[in-house]
Amino acid sequence: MLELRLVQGGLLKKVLESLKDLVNDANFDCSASGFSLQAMDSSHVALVALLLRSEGFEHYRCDRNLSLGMNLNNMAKMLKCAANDDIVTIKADDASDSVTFMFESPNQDKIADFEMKLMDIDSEHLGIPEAEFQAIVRMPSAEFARICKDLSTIGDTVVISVTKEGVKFSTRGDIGTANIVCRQNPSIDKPEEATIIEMEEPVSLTFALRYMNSFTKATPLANQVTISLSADLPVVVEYRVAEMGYIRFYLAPKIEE
Amino acid sequence: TGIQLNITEFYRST
Repeated sequence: MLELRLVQGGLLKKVLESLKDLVNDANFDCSASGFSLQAMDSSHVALVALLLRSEGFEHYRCDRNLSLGMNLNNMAKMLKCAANDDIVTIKADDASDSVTFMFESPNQDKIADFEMKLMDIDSEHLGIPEAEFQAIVRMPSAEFARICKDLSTIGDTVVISVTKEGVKFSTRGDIGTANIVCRQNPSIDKPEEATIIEMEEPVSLTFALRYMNSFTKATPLANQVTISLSADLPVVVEYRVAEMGYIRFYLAPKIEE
Repeated sequence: TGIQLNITEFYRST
């Protein structure tokens, strides 16, 4: 028996909106510690890891570990039927081939339940070791989204370079080139507008903008995004999900031919 | 431009 009640149901709507274009089908893993997901995009270039810790739910009952295979587009369709301020409850029986999403309005005058068929998904689970990064950039998520969107009108790839001077996003295409430099800005008055750069060593990596743009669908979840870089390793783009967890996108770099 | 690496080249199956 699984029963997860999330008062901030809008968070789950935003999580699905940020996943559904990158991943078609995925297993949600439910255990005593939380509700999580790990999935790759269909071309195995990017990976997403989601964790919503059990403490973040108003009620969290998970009698035994369960894996719920869901089509994320269909799940997003169902969650779109919830209002942003609805309380969302996810329910499933151990042997059931379906999951129920219950939506309650904050004043309890409307209660809806949507039942969705589960799928058997044969997915590969990857072990991601804890890594020390050469550079970690924390910046406003809206600013990062704007940069990715702007650069993708010029080129297909972005070179992210971190130096003492700041973080530089560069692209080149048929019509020309573009460079955007963001300098460190502690923004003490408005911490959500801060850009903080922790650099052990300068680093420069190239990534496909198509995937970066897809990751920025998570922008409504968090004011800040963290971009962690190390030479010859995938970049990690992380958005915090309120106080309860995170959504992390991993993207393999491009290398010169 | 460039060769796109796969994520599975970096992380092992568990």
